[in-house]
Amino acid sequence: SVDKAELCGPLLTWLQTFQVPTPCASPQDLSSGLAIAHVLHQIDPAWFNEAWLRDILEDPDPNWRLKISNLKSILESVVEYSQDVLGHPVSEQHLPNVNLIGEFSDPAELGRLLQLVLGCAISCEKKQEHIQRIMTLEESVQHVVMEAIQELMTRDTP
Amino acid sequence: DPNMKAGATSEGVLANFFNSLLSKKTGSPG
Repeated sequence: SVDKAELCGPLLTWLQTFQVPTPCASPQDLSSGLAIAHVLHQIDPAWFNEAWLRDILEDPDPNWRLKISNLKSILESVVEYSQDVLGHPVSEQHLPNVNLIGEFSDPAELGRLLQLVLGCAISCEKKQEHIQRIMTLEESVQHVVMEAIQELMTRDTP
Repeated sequence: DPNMKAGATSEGVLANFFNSLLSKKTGSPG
């Protein structure tokens, strides 16, 4: 399987193509979940809607416990989206440890989470837009994104 | 130039992969 820590950098580069209004340059920037929430809102604004986004953004305090609470909500919604909208359930063994992301910005766990977000982007209604944007990235980044997608496609097959 | 050939092949693999993804039905990554 793909080394999740190695996914983190290239998937962070992919995430930056969404031009979210919060910092999105390093694993630390993602540890609050705010940037990821904005990206999900852009991926499917009907599911990850304004009300959902407001809940995530409710408390911007950098306290790591609050970050973890944000990340838990995000993960829960991504898992629900994968199962209910995309028809592609995520097994427990592939879920990231959000405690390690919130507290330590752990690259491997962040890689797992971003891989799930990528799964949403390449399978949603607006997938064409997202895939075409991936195709504009540097070749080395595209390679890692491709490996991440291939792994998603072969695991958890219902 | 073998390097150029490898680059072109790699580019082709990526393009094939993402184009096939684009033609898949929405709603399932697999």
